[in-house]
Amino acid sequence: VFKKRRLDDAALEELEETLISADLGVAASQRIVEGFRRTRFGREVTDEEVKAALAEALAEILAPVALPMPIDPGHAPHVVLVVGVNGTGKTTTIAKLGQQYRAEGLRCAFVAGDTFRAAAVEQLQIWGERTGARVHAPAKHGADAAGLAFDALTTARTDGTQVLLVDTAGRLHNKSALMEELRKIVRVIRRVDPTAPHSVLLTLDATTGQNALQQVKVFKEMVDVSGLAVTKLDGSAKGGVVVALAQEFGLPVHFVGVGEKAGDLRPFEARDFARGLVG
Amino acid sequence: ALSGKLTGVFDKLRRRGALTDADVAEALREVRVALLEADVALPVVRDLVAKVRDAAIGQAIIRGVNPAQQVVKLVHDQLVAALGGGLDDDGKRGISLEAAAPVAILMVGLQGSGKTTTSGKIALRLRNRDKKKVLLASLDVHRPAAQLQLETLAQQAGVTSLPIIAGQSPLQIAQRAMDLARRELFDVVLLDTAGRLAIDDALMAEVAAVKAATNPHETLLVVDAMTGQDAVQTATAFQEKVGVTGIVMTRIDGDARGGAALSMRAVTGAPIKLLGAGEKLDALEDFHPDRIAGRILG
Ligand SMILES: Nc1nc2c(ncn2[C@@H]2O[C@H](COP(=O)(O)OP(=O)(O)OP(=O)(O)O)[C@@H](O)[C@H]2O)c(=O)[nH]1
Ligand SMILES: Nc1nc2c(ncn2[C@@H]2O[C@H](COP(=O)(O)OP(=O)(O)OP(=O)(O)O)[C@@H](O)[C@H]2O)c(=O)[nH]1
Ligand SMILES: [Mg+2]
Ligand SMILES: [Mg+2]
Repeated sequence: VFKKRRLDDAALEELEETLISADLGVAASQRIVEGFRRTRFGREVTDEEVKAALAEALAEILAPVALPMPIDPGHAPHVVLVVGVNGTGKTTTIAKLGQQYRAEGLRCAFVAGDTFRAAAVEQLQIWGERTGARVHAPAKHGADAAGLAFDALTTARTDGTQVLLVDTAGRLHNKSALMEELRKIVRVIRRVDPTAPHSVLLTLDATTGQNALQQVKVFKEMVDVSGLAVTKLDGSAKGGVVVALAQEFGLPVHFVGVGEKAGDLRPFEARDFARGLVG
Repeated sequence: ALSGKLTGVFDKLRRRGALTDADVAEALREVRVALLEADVALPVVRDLVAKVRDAAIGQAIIRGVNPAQQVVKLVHDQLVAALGGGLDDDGKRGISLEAAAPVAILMVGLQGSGKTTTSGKIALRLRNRDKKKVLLASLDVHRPAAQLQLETLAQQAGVTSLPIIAGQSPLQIAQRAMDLARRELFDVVLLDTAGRLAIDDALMAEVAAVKAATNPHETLLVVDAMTGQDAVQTATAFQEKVGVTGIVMTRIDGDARGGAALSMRAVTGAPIKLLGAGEKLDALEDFHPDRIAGRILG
């Protein structure tokens, strides 16, 4: 019932294609399969054995970045700046974090820092109501996001907020003016608390292909991203580019988004994720 | 870029003298890697490389003065043909409105792909350029403030949006939109739907039911230019479960190579109609296969 076959060139090529189809990218897929070639080439193995070994190899690469996002309420508040390309799930992820921290007994507030997109503030306000978080909103549409962050953090330091989640407008990393705006938000936050932001969380959509590498590179250079959240993993996309990201940048992957409700956030687990890639 | 890599391949091959099938195979391996790195899906890459191989052998490229350039041109031409520049391309790039008014256009796609913004953009173009009376309707009863988002965009575009009535199902909203459009003689109804996973059977059935009830002249699959290998699964599911007449690729103002465009076109057979090139409502462009082919090749 467990059919064995030789792990020959054809079989290794098949493995490489499995990894490429999971968005690991050509370079990372070739590297991993090369490792397999050295240790297991020519042996008689079942498909199950190969998959398990492959998942193991992937889990080994991912384990070092499977770290929880440290929150220190002692910062009063701990400031989490959420950034990322348009539509990747920043606002919804903030709602999920708000829900999670509230369940942990932490007092949260949100900053509706997307002062540009239609109904962005209202979207976060609804999530604030649902998760019991105060929402700092701009005085009017198009207000300066940095100014809002300044006021919100100043207030949060006096009202017992323990975690302040700052939402920002989606932006493409190749738009220098928008990336400069983000740097300005960080500078302004720093004027209120030089140790803030304490976490800079970059959201990545699991359906993203190789462009994720460029996204992480530029956001990291511009605003010193401290960790990643991979969203929409409840879909059919495998998110394999995370493996290439782990090898290239070594940034912690704190969370995975697995749905659209406030409870749909999980810690990133290397083994589970690796098994998902291998299918 | 691909031409650089191929020049490298052919340079070292030329020193050996005549080119063999194996040499062409090596060049094609470079083409395959370039396309995969551009996010073209694996099965689509295989097909395209096979077509390039047939064309290359047919062209006796081996005796060429600059074989690298010739191969790049072959790949470029195959890409353009595959993307929709082929002999059967009628050049009609925009949205088809050739149906009895009110013409419905259904917008579908994964979460966050740009459906709502694109609905606003299409509305603006139909109103300003084509002088149409447009009704924008949000069937998204799920995402917080989604209906307000579309209502705001309608105001910016200077078009009417369907009044929001809480508690209605997407199907009820769609039917109300078509009723209003018929009564008040709208030319076009743009139906914005909630983002949904292609693997969510219930939600896919829901949008298929909306389609059956409204009989849209266009069903546009809105996809993000940075989509990777999953483009095939998503496109297949939307084509099989809903039926797609056109593709809109958004966020091409980013720096993603955009290989998903080729994957989606190949899998659905639907033409790529429009491109989203920015966040403002006027950032809507017609699709030109030449530009996207050049971008995929890098
Ligand atoms: N299925 C699924 N959908 C998600 C997930 N995270 C977010 N979404 C959906 O993705 C869409 C976009 O989410 P947002 O939170 O608005 O994304 P954003 O990054 O804030 O978008 P912009 O502010 O416009 O850049 C919404 O429909 C969300 O419900 C997830 O983990 N799974
Ligand atoms: N740069 C750029 N941003 C875009 C483009 N199209 C849409 N966006 C942005 O992408 C984000 C998501 O757009 P939406 O229109 O809300 O996406 P959606 O598909 O309706 O999202 P859901 O309804 O949650 O599934 C917003 O921040 C838009 O401003 C584009 O062509 N270029
Ligand atoms: Mg947002
Ligand atoms: Mg929408």
